[in-house]
Amino acid sequence: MQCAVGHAICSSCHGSLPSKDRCHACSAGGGSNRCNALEKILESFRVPCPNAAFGCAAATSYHEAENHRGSCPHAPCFCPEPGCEAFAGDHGWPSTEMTMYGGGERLTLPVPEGTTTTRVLHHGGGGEGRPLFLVRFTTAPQFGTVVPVVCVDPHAVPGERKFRCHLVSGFPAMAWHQVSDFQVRSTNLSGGMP
Amino acid sequence: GSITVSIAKIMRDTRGNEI
Repeated sequence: MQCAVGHAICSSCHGSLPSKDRCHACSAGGGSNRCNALEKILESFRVPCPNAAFGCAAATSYHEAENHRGSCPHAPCFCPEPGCEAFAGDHGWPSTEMTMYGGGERLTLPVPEGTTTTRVLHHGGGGEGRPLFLVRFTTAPQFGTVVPVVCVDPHAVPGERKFRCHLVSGFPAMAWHQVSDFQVRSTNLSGGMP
Repeated sequence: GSITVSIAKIMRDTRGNEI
């Protein structure tokens, strides 16, 4: 944007000015108008995707950069294992294949005793946009086993919930079972396992 | 012991309410 004299200011900075009717540089009145010449120059600039280190070759204009980041197929996920920087690292975690997109089928998983184990629920053949879930069994003294379930999503936003989990834990020998129903947190695991 | 897990996608209406 620019004032009648020609002093330029970007629209986000202009929006934070205490007085939008007067130029920030010369106090000229009349407000600011779009500056087509500067817009053309800025549109000609191309900025590399921040995920270039992960293989993204996209270069976008400034105003397209945020949209691209939100859908970049090269956005990374992280590994909940301390000290490991690669989600795809081979930890020997057992995995179970889900045949239906988004789940919706019942999977019976054995509960390990006395060890922390992470199990991967995935779709055969992978595929862009197919959800990946981690089920972690953690021994908690006095409580038994804690079982968080998370959806691994490189584009997750804080507080986001896209899936619901119905979890039944049972010990037939004790004629006992417990039902939990909760929304599954989506995360890119950048802060470790929730 | 064992657990049975069933995961389903949350469906929402146009206002974002769970349905």
